[in-house]
Amino acid sequence: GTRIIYDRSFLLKCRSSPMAN
Amino acid sequence: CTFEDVEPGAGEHPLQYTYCFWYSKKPPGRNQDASSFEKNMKIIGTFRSVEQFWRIYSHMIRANDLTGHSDVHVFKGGIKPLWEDKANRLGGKWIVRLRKGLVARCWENLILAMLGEQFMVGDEVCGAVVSIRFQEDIISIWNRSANESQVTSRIRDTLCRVLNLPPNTVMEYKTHNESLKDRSSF
Repeated sequence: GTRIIYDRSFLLKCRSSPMAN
Repeated sequence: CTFEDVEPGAGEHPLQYTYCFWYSKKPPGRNQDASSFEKNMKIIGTFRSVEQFWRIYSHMIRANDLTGHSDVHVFKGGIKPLWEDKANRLGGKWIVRLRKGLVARCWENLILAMLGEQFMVGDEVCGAVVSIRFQEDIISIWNRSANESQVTSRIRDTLCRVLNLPPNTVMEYKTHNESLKDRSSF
């Protein structure tokens, strides 16, 4: 099936989202 | 410690799997048997989205600042970070030994690669561990099938790419069966 793939830079970008804090 | 699944929050980015953070610290001055090792292991958070991961990770002590004989594990939900767990019994791990000071960056790169499904080995990856020791730090990634050489080679190659390791870094593969026999992780 489809896998949910994220690269490092996307994951790091999510860190600064208000939802991640 | 029982595993309870979680759901991604509204608007969050889901991960392929649910994961748990575990922490264990060896009590000073005595050897551990398997049951006391398990007793010292605690789930410190469960997550199924990128945002849930960062909320937990951002509050944790950086790996470079951990002290003593301690380990942090990130394992898929329902898999205990123990050799004897049924997902691990036939598996093994790649071990990377790092000189002091490098571990925080390498650990973060390893878990980001795992959560982002960069290893491309289907369901093979079980989890990752950072082990803080006296003279060196060690990171490892565990997979289900030690005898699947295509899988273990792909994990090694991805590990080399994502960690951007210094030249001469020693990497070794150890089966959990060997670890069970010599009662030693490394």
